[in-house]
Amino acid sequence: DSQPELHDEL
Amino acid sequence: MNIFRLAGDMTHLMSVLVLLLKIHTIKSCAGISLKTQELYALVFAARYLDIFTHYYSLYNTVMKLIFLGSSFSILWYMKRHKVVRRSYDKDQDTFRHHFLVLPCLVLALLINEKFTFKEVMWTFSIYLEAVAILPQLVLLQRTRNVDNLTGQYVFLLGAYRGLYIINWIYRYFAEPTYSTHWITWISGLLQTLLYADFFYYYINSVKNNVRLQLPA
Repeated sequence: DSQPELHDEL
Repeated sequence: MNIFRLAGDMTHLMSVLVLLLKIHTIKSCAGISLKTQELYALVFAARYLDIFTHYYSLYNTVMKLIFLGSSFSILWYMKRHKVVRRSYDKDQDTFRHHFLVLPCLVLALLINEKFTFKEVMWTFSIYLEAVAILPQLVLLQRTRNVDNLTGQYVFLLGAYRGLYIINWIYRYFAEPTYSTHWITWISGLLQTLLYADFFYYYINSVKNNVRLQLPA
């Protein structure tokens, strides 16, 4: 998971 | 988190609460599509696989738990509750929703940002969410006379999608690290467009203060 901000939405 | 995203999440939350309120207090799920509810439960289950493995914020975790919990409670009410399940419009709710699941899964396997199990499931949930409202819209069209709570439920869901689009536009300009997310944007846009027709009739009914009635 190199992009932790990728799925920060619900 | 910006105000549009928060407002989007809150309308989403309100839509689920309105639905649970209707089911729990009136003990009726008339006008609610079980097919759509099953698709939403699948959407949340597939999307929130990271709930215990990846921590974003307390807000995120709590909201995910609420969406998972509420969607499965709605299913329980509609399928198992001895009073509620009798009000389900089984004969009208005939959309063959299983035929939406497979194409979304295939599309997620073909078009995704990263070919891993979690990422493909996440993408699948995005595609499926875009079309999950279809059985509900078809049911509304068939029933034509829509009760207030069902109308509000669908309106709030549509508002949530609209606000998310504004949130993406805002993030695109306001956050330097925010990259382009074509999969989410195109699916989200398609999903919002599906509500356009409903919105037109809903707003007219509110404006004229009459019961929502969809054309045959």
